[in-house]
Amino acid sequence: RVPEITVERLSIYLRALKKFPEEKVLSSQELAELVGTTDAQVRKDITYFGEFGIPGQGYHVGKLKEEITHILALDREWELALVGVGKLGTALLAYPGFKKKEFRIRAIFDNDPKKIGIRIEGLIVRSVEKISETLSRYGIKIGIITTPAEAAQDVADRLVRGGVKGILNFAPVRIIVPEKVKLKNVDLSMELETLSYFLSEGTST
Amino acid sequence: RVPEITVERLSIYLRALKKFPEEKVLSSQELAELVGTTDAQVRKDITYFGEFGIPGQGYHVGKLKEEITHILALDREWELALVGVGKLGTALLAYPGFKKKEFRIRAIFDNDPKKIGIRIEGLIVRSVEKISETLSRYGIKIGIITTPAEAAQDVADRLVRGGVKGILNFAPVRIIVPEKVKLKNVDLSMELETLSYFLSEGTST
Ligand SMILES: NC(=O)c1ccc[n+]([C@@H]2O[C@H](COP(=O)([O-])OP(=O)(O)OC[C@H]3O[C@@H](n4cnc5c(N)ncnc54)[C@H](O)[C@@H]3O)[C@@H](O)[C@H]2O)c1
Ligand SMILES: NC(=O)c1ccc[n+]([C@@H]2O[C@H](COP(=O)([O-])OP(=O)(O)OC[C@H]3O[C@@H](n4cnc5c(N)ncnc54)[C@H](O)[C@@H]3O)[C@@H](O)[C@H]2O)c1
Repeated sequence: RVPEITVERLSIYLRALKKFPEEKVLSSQELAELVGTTDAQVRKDITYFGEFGIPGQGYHVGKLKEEITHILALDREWELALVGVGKLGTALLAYPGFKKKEFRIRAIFDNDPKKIGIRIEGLIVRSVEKISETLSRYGIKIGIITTPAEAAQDVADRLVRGGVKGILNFAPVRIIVPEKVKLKNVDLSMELETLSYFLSEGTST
Repeated sequence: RVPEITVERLSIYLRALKKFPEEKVLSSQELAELVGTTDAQVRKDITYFGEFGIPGQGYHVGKLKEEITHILALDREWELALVGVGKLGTALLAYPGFKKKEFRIRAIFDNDPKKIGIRIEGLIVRSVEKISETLSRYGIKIGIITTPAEAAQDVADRLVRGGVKGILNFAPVRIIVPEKVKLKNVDLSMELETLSYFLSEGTST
């Protein structure tokens, strides 16, 4: 079982690699400096998944990008459901990062009668009652929860019944899901804690 | 210069520690398992900042929480400015995670004449023209950018002129800031990449 933090670093390496031409070769030291870690950590992270470097030289950018894309399963299309089409939900629907080819929000749900049936960012809002049947019909495997905290557990249960394998939860509450479902909680205020550290140190990387 | 990834892990340790009573003692192995990393990484991360463990036993939860809170500079109050009071900006204003005692959004700005002067989540929307003077008056050191991409660089320049030391940027564009300003870009779609990895592996940590 690969630690989640290691997988998160792969995403960070992938973004850094995208800034270079395909045929460039980067050493683990160069890649480490780009993302703010050590070259030992880079080598350890990548060898978890296989031997992709050129001994004595480093990593071929094009090839490493391809390998990480495959490891993160970004070389396929994931269908997503979003539940709670409020301020945050609508901002995510409109965000270019959620319209990439590998992730597509396919169905959106809410329990507000005034929203059900209207089209938001190109998708018709469906009732939460329809989560299970819609997810099975479209083969949706990832759910995003952007409802108020008190609704989150009920919504998670409906998503699990609909067959999701992964949940991205924005509601500020601990939700319980079966062992076989991967849960990722997002708390944007943690981003601030990184800033406060560097501001108090007076330095920046 | 501590790598940003190390600081991010401290935030993760801090959240894990909050689930335990103050007088409990946790080994680096136990802490590592809680967050999904190795005990060597935990020890390395913490010794960057000092010796806080009890040799042979581990870390006293209360004491380590206090130390990390101090290292992340969460034992003081930071004033924030938010620019771009749209869907995402308003969702962040209403979010309990941004109303903690250590981070307080103190002033909000927009360039839409229909929004300037009205009160949103308890704060009056000011014109972007007023950023520099308002930030100096309140001693605001952190700026949050939730404007469209094409406005982000201009807004960043105004924040820097107003004296901010750190910027949290949500707009999907690369912005340039002086060396002495700490910039943190947020891309919520990276959270999905972690999910897709675990869904394709069929396991979860
Ligand atoms: N994690 C983070 O960093 C972060 C940041 C901002 C907001 N939030 C959280 O995201 C959530 C949404 O915030 P918002 O500002 O968009 O709120 P909002 O009130 O604008 O939107 C909530 C939506 O959920 C819908 N809803 C309520 N109960 C429901 C249910 N049982 N089933 C389906 N839909 C339901 C509402 O009708 C509404 O459309 C909140 O929990 C908030 O705390 C998290
Ligand atoms: N990073 C992420 O994960 C993520 C997620 C969702 C949205 N976003 C991004 O966040 C931004 C906001 O998204 P949204 O859905 O809230 O958009 P929105 O259109 O609802 O809000 C944008 C706000 O910015 C204001 N604005 C425009 N130009 C401005 C300027 N020059 N100065 C000050 N204010 C200005 C508008 O008047 C509006 O109030 C977008 O760039 C979007 O791509 C990022």
